[in-house]
Amino acid sequence: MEQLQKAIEERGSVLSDHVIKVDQFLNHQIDTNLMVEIGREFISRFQGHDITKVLTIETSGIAPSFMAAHELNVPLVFARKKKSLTMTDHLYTSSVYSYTKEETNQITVSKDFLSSDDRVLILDDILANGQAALGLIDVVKQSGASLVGIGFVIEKSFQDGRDKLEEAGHRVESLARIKSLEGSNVTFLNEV
Amino acid sequence: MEQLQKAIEERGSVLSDHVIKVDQFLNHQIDTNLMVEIGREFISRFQGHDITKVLTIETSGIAPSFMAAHELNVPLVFARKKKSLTMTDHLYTSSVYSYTKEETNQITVSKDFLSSDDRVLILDDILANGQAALGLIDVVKQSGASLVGIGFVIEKSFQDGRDKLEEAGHRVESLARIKSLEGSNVTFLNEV
Ligand SMILES: Nc1nc2c(ncn2[C@@H]2O[C@H](COP(=O)(O)OP(=O)(O)O)[C@@H](OP(=O)(O)OP(=O)(O)O)[C@H]2O)c(=O)[nH]1
Ligand SMILES: Nc1nc2c(ncn2[C@@H]2O[C@H](COP(=O)(O)OP(=O)(O)O)[C@@H](OP(=O)(O)OP(=O)(O)O)[C@H]2O)c(=O)[nH]1
Repeated sequence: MEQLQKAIEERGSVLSDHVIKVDQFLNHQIDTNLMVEIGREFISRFQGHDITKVLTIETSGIAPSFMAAHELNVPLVFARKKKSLTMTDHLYTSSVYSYTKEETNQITVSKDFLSSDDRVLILDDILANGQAALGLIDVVKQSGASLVGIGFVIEKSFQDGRDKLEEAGHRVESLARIKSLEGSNVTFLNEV
Repeated sequence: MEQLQKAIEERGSVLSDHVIKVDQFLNHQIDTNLMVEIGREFISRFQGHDITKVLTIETSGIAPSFMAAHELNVPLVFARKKKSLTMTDHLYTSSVYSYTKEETNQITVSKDFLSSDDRVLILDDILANGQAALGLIDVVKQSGASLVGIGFVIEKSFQDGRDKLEEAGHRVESLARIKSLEGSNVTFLNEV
């Protein structure tokens, strides 16, 4: 997605060989016009699947997923990472391991909002090692819903997230695929 | 806002005399069409103020604020409540006290995204005791930006949030104002 690659090049900054900072338009300040285009791009890749829900995870997944859900005219559900005042029972939960923090956290989705009648599109902002996505996949599995596919705004292709998800048999669509962040340069996978 | 009051009555549930659960369309599952209407209603109340940024706080503030920012064609910035991978320095921070948890947390906004040139509209999902809003106001003050006003989707008018904000001299707009949650009934302030 050209407009997204341009945003990453011009408004992103390479923090290390492994981390790209995109706070200026995705992770802290949100460029809503870009989110509209991201939503449309996600929809065009997952057309014709009778999607009934978009599922993401707080916090940065919400904005890019919002427009996709809106375009599809379906609800957006976001998994919680921590206890919420109103979510106390009747929950799907799954464990997500964090390599950086070396800890396991529980993500939760209320059973009220996901059932075996649903056809789910999982969307999130960044695909790194895929742990969060695996947690969401597990939640969908527990609900009995069908998983149509998984979309990411940015994939770090030098990490093993995509492999993990594809090995588990899932379709993955990433709007920008970063091959390398070495030498403070962003190199995309589709570059010739 | 009639459509919002109807959503609260039909899709909300009263958890106690003090807590309304609106997970079905605002706090966990998001009704994006309703968010579009909420965004438009916020804009109509704050017209003609040359707003340059919408400021909210993660997580539930993002969806209702997204459409408002989009309609105004300005960026949406969301304050972080916890450490983020990419936000390490150059930050405005403010303390927010939680009565329920009896603890103080730091909220942060990068200095990159708020300056004295900005005219800010603060938006959030629920106004209860106003502590989170006071934290956002403090961040705006630190940046030197002008504060145009503060908008909430739902105000619990039986709590002192609105008074605190108005006593501090700020304009507050709430799309639904709940007078009472007693006896498992939602009573709105505008009801005759
Ligand atoms: N900007 C940026 N972020 C990265 C990058 N690689 C991973 N992340 C994000 O960092 C966070 C890492 O989460 P951890 O659970 O600690 O996982 P990990 O150490 O196993 O990767 C995630 O944010 P999150 O949980 O989705 O946070 P939130 O933004 O939704 O609050 C993930 O999306 C990167 O190159 N750039
Ligand atoms: N559903 C619902 N929520 C209420 C109600 N009253 C307060 N809240 C929310 O509960 C959370 C309370 O936050 P605390 O920081 O513990 O504050 P408090 O005890 O001083 O009120 C806030 O969510 P938050 O920090 O905004 O969480 P998030 O949803 O953004 O993650 C606030 O919006 C209510 O009647 N119904």
